[in-house]
Amino acid sequence: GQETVISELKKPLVPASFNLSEYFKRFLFPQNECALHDFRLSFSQLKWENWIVAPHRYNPRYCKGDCPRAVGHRYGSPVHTMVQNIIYEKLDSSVPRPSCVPAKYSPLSVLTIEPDGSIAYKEYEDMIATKCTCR
Amino acid sequence: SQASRGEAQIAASAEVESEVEPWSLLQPVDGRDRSGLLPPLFKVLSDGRLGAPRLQPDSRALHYMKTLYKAFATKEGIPKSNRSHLYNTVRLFTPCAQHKQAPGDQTTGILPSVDLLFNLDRVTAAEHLLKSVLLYTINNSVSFSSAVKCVCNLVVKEPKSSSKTLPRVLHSFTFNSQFELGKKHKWIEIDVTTLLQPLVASNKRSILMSINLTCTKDQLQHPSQDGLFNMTFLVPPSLILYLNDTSAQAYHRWYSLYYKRRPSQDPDQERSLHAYPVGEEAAEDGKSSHHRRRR
Repeated sequence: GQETVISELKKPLVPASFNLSEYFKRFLFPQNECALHDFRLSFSQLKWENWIVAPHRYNPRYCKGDCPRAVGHRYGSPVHTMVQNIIYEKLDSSVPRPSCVPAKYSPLSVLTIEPDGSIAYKEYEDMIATKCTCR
Repeated sequence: SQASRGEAQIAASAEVESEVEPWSLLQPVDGRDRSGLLPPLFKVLSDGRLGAPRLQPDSRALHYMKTLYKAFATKEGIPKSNRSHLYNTVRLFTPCAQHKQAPGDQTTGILPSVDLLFNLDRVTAAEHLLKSVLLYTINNSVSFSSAVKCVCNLVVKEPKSSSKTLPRVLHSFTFNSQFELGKKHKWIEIDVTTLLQPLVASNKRSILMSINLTCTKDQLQHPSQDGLFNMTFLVPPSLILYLNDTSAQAYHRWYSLYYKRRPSQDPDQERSLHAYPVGEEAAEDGKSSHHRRRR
């Protein structure tokens, strides 16, 4: 049987038509995968500098990108996310695909001038996105 | 008929809403005026402008608060985690009215006794007072560099309801403070927490204070120099309130510290659990976790 084994071994592992990068793209990691992006703004752009004294720069960050079809544990997504994806692909495309949204935030300290001229230092919850997820 | 009635109701409420200014629909449902970040953000969302121009604060007060900001947060505005105290809000008020009771004598270090009216309208019901100080600014680089002994006589009065009535004295408070002052000092802080706690807790909107401050050099340390000295400094003090804002939009340090120690399975779960299970809840929690363990 040696000839059989050798001829078997010579066969390509995957069918010629199969393209690995295509597989990754389609099944595992889309090109523009869901990820955290920076957006640095200064309060003077919003004409708020007469109200917010500090910080001068604020980077709230945001989540953008496609959610892989098999999200699994990568984003801390619940199984529901894959179910929703299957519904979208197999049953009813009016059901939206899972979205890339923030999962965790960090606080922000601001120094503001109040309408009565008093000055306030305040710490606000959930002002900077620190992690994305697919939901 | 059920559906059509439902549609009719939706149409009706839509009509009502269309008459109301879009911005007011964004207001928090409980209608309370939450002084903070949300109302101005909603204002910007609805029509882009940020309302009437604001009164400009005293420059020395602004300088003090900028120094405090640098101590509490990074350049990007992230609260520094190396802080142990629980206040997530600090408010500085400059007196909105002052009335001189008696002239001072600057060569003897006695400051004019003044009645100062502080308007605390910006303090919300969700903000609980943790600490309060009167902040005196030394507006010149005063020449003394040694221990200074000050006696401060503070009387808190009920603001006059009408010009005829005299303000009713609520609390009278005399205390001696001894502090080291050196060339680099720009401010003197006098702790008035015990005095203000009940007033802020009872939601007093304005506080009238009569302040009499006399400072002398500490004779023991410098017998040679004259006891009194020229204090060309103090402008009327500002009132600083260190508060813990308990509303949902404020950052609760103890909350994140607590959950850092207890990594929870699901990030969302953190938010739904109570901060500190107390009393029978704690026992219940213990039992249920015992169940869970056994299971």
